[in-house]
Amino acid sequence: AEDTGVRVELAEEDNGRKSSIALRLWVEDPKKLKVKPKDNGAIEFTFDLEKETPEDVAQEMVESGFFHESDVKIVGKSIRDRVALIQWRRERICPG
Amino acid sequence: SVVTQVVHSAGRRFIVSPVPESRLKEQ
Repeated sequence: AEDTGVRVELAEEDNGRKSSIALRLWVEDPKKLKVKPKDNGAIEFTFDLEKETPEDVAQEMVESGFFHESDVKIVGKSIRDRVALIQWRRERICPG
Repeated sequence: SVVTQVVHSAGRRFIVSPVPESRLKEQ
């Protein structure tokens, strides 16, 4: 995946059964963002693979004050890349 | 370590905790 400066990882082991997964996101390289975030902490949240889109979560992070609106796309893309990898891994382990 | 919890109006819970130094990319 492209290095967006925003890192997203699983916050818990993925057993492949739950549609809702815990993810952790943090800024690895603030220079890649248009506006430097105020808080440099790791943000933990749950994401439903079946019902939600990464862009919705990114928008909620903007509305909650974690990121500036101009960075919503880069945050959404970072989450999308990680989610795609998790889904690809699930397909490999348990196709269908 | 300080942990902050932010609940978005949509109901999602964001839990913020410090990133360990080892996880930060070298600048």
